Amino acid sequence: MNIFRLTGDLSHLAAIIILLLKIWKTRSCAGISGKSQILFALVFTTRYLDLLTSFISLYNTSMKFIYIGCAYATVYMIYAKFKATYDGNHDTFRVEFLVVPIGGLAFLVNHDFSPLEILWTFSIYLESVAILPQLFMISKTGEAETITTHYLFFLGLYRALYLMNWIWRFYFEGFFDMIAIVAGVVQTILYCDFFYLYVTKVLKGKKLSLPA
Amino acid sequence: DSATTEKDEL
Repeated sequence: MNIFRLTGDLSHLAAIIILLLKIWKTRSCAGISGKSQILFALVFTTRYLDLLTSFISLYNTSMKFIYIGCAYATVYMIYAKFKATYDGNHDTFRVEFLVVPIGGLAFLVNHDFSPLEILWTFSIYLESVAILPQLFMISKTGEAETITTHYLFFLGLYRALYLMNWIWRFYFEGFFDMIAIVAGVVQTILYCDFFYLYVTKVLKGKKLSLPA
Repeated sequence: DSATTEKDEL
């Protein structure tokens, strides 16, 4: 465990908690893509099936349970508890265009052709693009609440820190996982445009709104 | 290529 890995995990946790608290405090999930949140729940479910087969550490196990629990709590809030505030009309990204090709790719490009490994690979590929419905929704409405942008910032920062972690691990441990690295690079690139807007607008106290 | 067994990352 190096500093990039730890801060990456904490950044990921911060993002998840910020989103949950935003929905809970405002009693509203306006501006949040339920589709992205379903994809993230699917990502955690397919990736952490190894909870049933192997024990890494107390840290590892607890974080997995927290991520899965929070992901389903978020989906529950959007599609059940605060359903009336969910802006489904703007959440129109066609997720089957992501899930189906990624399922195929996970079958074709993986480390080992076994069920758990294919599901893990699927989760890595899916995570890299799971934010697209949310970004699509923002581009459609042309704006995002500031708290939503903080969520996106920490979520993007997390994978960028993991990239640093992988560079660290390559140099100091000789460890590298090509599938995770390539997907992680794709995932981080998807946030670059957003990072730019976050720094130039939100951090200067302005609301994130896109030109019409 | 790399570890297919133990996934210590999240």
